[in-house]
Amino acid sequence: VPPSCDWRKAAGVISPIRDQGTCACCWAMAAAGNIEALWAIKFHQFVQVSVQELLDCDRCGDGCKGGFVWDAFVTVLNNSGLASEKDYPFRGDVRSHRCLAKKYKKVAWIQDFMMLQKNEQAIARHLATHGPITVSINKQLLQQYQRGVIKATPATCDPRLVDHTVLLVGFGKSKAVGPQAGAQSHPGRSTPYWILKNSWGARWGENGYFRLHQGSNTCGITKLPLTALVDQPVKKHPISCPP
Amino acid sequence: GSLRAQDAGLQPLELKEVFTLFQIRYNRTYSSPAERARRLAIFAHNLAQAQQLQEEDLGTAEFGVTPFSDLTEEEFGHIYGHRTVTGGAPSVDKARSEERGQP
Repeated sequence: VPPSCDWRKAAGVISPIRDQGTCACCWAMAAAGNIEALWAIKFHQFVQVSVQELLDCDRCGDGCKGGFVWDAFVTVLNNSGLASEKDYPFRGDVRSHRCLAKKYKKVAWIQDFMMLQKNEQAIARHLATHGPITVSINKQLLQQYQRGVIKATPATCDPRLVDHTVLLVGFGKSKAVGPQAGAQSHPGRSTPYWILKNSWGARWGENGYFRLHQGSNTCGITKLPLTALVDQPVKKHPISCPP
Repeated sequence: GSLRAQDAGLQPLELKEVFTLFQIRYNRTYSSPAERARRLAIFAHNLAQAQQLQEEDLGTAEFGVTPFSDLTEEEFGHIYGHRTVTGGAPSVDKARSEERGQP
């Protein structure tokens, strides 16, 4: 695992910050960001996929009232890919019975999806060697967050109650120079952090991103690490059971 | 510049000024003076909450005025979250096969 990793610095991998508005579709936006990043890493082609298609074609109904990342991936598999954001733009509402998946050309697709090991070292390794992944966290500290690295305890941010999904795009270390540095940390000691892409617009947080402390399972970041698998289709040889 | 958590210690008149700046910055309008007063009270509560978070945080985070400072915790949770994951969520621990000989 390298000491730092920031997929934002790789040209054309991370799409612009999205804004979910009053539609609770963080799960769909995080899944879209995951697919876009992996597609760019694998095929060196920048695409922006349709979040609205994930909402309209979701088997579970009203995606603006919440959902899960695996539902988004199942929708992509069922529809054999996703249309572009340009063709099928985000409206911020849901028309469950008006899935327009067949109307537009697919610009990206996935082979499968999987859940990663629930430990921060394994997550960092996968992030550095494969690409951004989706994680679910407890969002209670984010309403008032402006900038810096959040380091919480289970008492201040319960890691069991995750209710928001975002895209994990990197990690690094910073000097402990914040307001609490003198009281809680050794001066000059570096603080390891995760870099996360939110979907609340670029005017929130650090230009739409935020950072969580790495190594303390802050706000439950290890609870649901999921990623799509984007690759060339592999021709599978049929197998048969010996008679 | 940004409005910081220490703004929570402002006097009432200053708080109203900060709230007006918030409305301008984030383009917020309210349906009536009563609704604006209610949002101002929520805003003041959130600034106090931000100050408390600032004191509790063990990292370098800064808390203060954000685009969501006029929302209650319940409104924020309802609008911006997803369904809370409960014990029924898939788990790699549960999916792992047992060792040979184990039930």
